[in-house]
Amino acid sequence: DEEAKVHDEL
Amino acid sequence: MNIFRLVADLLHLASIFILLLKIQQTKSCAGVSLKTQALYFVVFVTRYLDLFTHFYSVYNSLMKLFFIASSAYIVYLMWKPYRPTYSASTDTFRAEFLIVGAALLGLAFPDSWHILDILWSFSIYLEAVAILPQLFQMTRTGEAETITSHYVFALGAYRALYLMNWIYRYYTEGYMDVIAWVAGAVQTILYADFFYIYLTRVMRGRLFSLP
Repeated sequence: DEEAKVHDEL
Repeated sequence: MNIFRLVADLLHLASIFILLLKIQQTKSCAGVSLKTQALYFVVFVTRYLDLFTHFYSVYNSLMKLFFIASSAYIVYLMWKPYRPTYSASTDTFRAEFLIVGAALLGLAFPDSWHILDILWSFSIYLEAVAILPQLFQMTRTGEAETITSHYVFALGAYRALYLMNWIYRYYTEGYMDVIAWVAGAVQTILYADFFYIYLTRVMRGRLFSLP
């Protein structure tokens, strides 16, 4: 399974 | 983390405290849109599912938990104890259109096809328009309590600072996030009219009322 993208902002 | 983003997040935090203060001090949620508050709750729950999958920092996790918990608490306050003071007759914006629109956009233009990214995109699109029921309600009544306008102003200022944060991040880190940028720009534009009225009226100590 592919990983979800990383979103570092709130 | 840069100064724009930090101040933006703190303003976002402040806006929630302003809203809670207004409800507690006036013992009333009159003039506050329950629809907007419920939309924010949906926004936070669908965006912060990565609390379970990814750890960024204590700051990041605490802020996320606070946003989810405080929005749930505000919806609870308006739904139960302060229900009699809720101005339902002026909170008539059709919020379901916003949810359906954001869901369609999230499915048409997701950040990726991972379920978390579809939900993240949905939450970004929904946050962009979640203030509309509140702005619509203020337009309908023609005025708002000063503290309610402080709340909306703090939220708008938080969004405006995020735009500056993105410009800063683009030049310093090459950071790009087109979905957040477009939605964030739309969101900030929605406040433009409000900003003008706020600055010309509330800042001069007059009641927030529409011309």
